[in-house]
Amino acid sequence: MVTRYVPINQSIEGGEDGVDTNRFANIPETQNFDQFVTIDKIAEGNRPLSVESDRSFLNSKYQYYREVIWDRAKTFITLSSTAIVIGCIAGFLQVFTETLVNWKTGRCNRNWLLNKSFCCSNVVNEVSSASKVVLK
Amino acid sequence: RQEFECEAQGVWINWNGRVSPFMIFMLLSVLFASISTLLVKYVAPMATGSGISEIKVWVSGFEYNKDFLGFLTLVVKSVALPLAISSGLSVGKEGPSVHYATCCGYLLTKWLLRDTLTYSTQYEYLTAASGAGVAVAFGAPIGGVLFGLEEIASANRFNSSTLWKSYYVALVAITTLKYIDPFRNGRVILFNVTYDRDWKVQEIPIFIILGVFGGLYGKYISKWNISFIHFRKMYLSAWPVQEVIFLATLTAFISYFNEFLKLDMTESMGILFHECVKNDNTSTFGHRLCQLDENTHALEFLKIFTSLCFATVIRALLVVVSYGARIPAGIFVPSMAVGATFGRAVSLLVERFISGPAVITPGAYAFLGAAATLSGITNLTLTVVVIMFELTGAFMYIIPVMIVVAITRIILSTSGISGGIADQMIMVNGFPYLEDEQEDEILEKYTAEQVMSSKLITINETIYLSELESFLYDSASDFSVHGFPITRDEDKFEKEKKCIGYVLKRHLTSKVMMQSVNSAKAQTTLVYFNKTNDDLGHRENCIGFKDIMNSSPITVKPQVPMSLLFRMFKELGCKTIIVEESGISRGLITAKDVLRFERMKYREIHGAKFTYNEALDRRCWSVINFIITIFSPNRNDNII
Repeated sequence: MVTRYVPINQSIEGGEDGVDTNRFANIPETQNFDQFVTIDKIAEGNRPLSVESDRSFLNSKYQYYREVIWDRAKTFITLSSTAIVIGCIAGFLQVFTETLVNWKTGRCNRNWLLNKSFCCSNVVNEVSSASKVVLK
Repeated sequence: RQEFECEAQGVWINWNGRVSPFMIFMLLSVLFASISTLLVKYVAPMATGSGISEIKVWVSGFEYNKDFLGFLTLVVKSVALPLAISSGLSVGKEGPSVHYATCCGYLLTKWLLRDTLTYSTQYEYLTAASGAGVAVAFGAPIGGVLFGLEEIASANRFNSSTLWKSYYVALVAITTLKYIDPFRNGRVILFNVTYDRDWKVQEIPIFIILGVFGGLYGKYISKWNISFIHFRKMYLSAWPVQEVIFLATLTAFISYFNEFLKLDMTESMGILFHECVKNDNTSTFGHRLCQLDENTHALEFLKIFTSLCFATVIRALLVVVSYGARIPAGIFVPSMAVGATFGRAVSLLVERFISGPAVITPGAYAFLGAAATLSGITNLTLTVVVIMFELTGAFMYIIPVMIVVAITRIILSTSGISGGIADQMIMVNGFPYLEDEQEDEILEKYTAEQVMSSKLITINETIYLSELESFLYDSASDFSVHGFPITRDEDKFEKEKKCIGYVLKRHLTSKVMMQSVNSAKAQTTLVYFNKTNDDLGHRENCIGFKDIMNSSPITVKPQVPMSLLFRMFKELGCKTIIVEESGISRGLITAKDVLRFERMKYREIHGAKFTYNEALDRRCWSVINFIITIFSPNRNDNII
């Protein structure tokens, strides 16, 4: 039985199609609004961003326990991995920045790749007994 | 001392000669800047700038382009940032650090929590990650946590879960950094100072002067920077790479001849903050800044003093033209460097003409100057005080820092500056951001009826799938709306309709895409939003979309004042409010509509928030253009 359905009404009142989004003047203070999508914190605040359609069924004891452990530890694991990645990138940035800055004024006699901190620190003395390749 | 020994033993060799050090310095500066800007321009355009404004807006509930927090942006930001900083440009790493840290938070939460992550928890992780970005940039964990709460999440309601996440991420990130030990001295804080001489009450007028400098710095540097960004948009947008290369060349050339500009900003601040002598009068720091005493010749004194003043002025001007160029760029550390040179210059004057030697701690004035300008440019208070202590450990100076920051804040608020550079950039770039409405009651005088959109695209509660698909995918009907009111079937031919719910376009699109119904069947497949199967007579092919419909959208009367609507959007975090009169839908208002209206009215009443000197811009451009035509290879000779 085919039932009628209501066509989409273009507007509540008469008048041309479309939506009057330009009822506001286009000013610099609002020029990039359309690059952002408003998130409805009420309707979407607690809705998963992406529902995994292929959620694996808990078809074994092992998986059940794995799920329980994951549910309890996921926040901790996520925070820790985020923090460790941020810390590693920060360490890389610091060393890389200092190396580039130091290259502008001089070089390390032992290994031109090293920045001043690494070149002058006594840590390198212990390591320098290792093979050159390892040091590089 | 260790560095001197290292050089004396020939372990570290400085470039020597007359010309080659200069040439190497210039070439490497330009090379690093070129690679950085080319990476940003051709590989990840979203990696440019600081990123704090966009992250603030994102966390406040307006989602930006997903590439902005994507993996490619993370990689390019992490590689181009060191290149930009080492090129000598007056840019800092804290804003970009916030950006790459938030990228990490976004990518890892999307991967690890993919099927349980919601927007509200995602905001918590993004705020925590952004705070960790500042923590590792400054080596200040608690300062990073406070930054995340005071700056990034200022538009959101404070909750202890975000605080805990920020605390934990900052802790682990700093510990990781400590383990890596990038400075090879076992420390993560940038400079360790031991001010063991207490400050005196007679110094408070000087602290006030430093605070006033910080406020004026924040006011004028952000103003000039915004003007230059306008000039850049008008005239230089076609040559971003050339602009960065020119800036790097100019900066390297100027900086080479001034010790406080040539050094890396954190290194120069380490020198300026350093205390000269310990209490037992054994000189611990052999820098020429500490060799000055009452017997120093006036010429020598004048030389160092002018060198510091020159560094202050030039660095401030370089910040104005560098921040916003096509490279990853922060403004906090350069601002601190300006404050540090200014504070140190003031300490020379105080020691020479007021207190005499061994009374004040000169390095502390540089430290207070840096705190003043950092607070001036960010408009932050608590965060700045805590970061300064975590940077240096100078707890004895907690009251002077608070005095300086308080004076800075007073100067800013009395001169009408309502936010830091990040907040101002939100307005300059035209980003949506629901923070506190403007002081005067602009919105009080208007009602919802005057602002609402009364021409709506509604969808009735039962509709054929084919109709819905053609409507959603048909490009002709691609309106700039992101949601539709659902109206009752009974009202289908009525002029006035009752709204029974609201559905977001992206939910509708993803739900329709999940239906594996062929086009023939789609003609007879009925989609219903609110009815039950009984109402539909237990038909076979019908699909319920009830789960994606918001069956209780927020509604208001047409007479509701806009100021109340503003607060509803801000406090409730909703996206759309339906305007109803005795149950009949009259129109619809979105959060962006309220912001558009407010900013439009503000502009009508008070004029533009940021005014530019077009005549001066044109004159500058004519000079630049003249120079370009002289040096450009394809100029036609008859001009000469």
